[in-house]
Amino acid sequence: VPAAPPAPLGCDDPESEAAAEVAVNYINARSHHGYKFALNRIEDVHVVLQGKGNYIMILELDLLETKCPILSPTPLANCTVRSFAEHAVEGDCDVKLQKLNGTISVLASKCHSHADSREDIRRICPNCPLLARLNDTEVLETVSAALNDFNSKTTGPYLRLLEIGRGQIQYHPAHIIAVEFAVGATNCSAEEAKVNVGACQLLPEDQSNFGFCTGTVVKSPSQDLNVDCQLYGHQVRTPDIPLLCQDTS
Amino acid sequence: PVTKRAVAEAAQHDKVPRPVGFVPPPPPCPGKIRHFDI
Repeated sequence: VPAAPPAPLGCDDPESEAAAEVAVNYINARSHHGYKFALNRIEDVHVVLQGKGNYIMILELDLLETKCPILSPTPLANCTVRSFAEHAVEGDCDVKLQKLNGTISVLASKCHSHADSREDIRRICPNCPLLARLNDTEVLETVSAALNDFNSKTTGPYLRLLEIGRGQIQYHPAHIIAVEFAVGATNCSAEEAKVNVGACQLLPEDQSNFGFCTGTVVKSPSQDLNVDCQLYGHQVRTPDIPLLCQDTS
Repeated sequence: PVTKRAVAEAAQHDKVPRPVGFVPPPPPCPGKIRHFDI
């Protein structure tokens, strides 16, 4: 007699939530860019019996971007979800998992992320800064000015840009550009970089030291620049997570 | 008319009596929102 089909799972059942946690950790562990994502809602769950103690689970997940860069050692549970007024970014993921004798593992995942619509933000918060394109001229200029300013004052290693994570531009009541970007320590001190910056390369993987910077430029009514960078210190990478791709976007 | 009435009455008896204050369980999906809905 064929095994009875598994009882339909609810999206808030403990088993669905356990599978969703495995899926979200998998997605974050294999992402190379941007920020960590946290679970916001389990949209749907399907279970297919494969055999005794062997199930395939298909989850449709609704995630939200957190403020933790993907390279940050901060545990996901301590990462704050970016609020609606900070122009939230949503991730929609379809994940296929296997539950074999009680152990859940991810077989495949496909995700798509998108920022909340500008109209939604404008309707509720007319003066909130909106996300700009990462290659927006003012964003690029602000990142460059902020990193140069930090490197000109730091007593630590010279930092190179890894990628721009986010850029927001506000026009009222002041014209402010706020940026967030990932950086890596190089084999130069800031002083050495002043002499020959071309020789300053990112540290090799076994000494890598990544970090994150936030910067703001006020263009009007006054002129001001603020930047803050934090290095994470060397992190031992778990073997199954591929190295951060070295391209700088 | 007798048939109709009989069917109507039968249907009425078949209907499962709901206990007072019965709240149907929430639909199994989508699940709860943990932060906010975009």
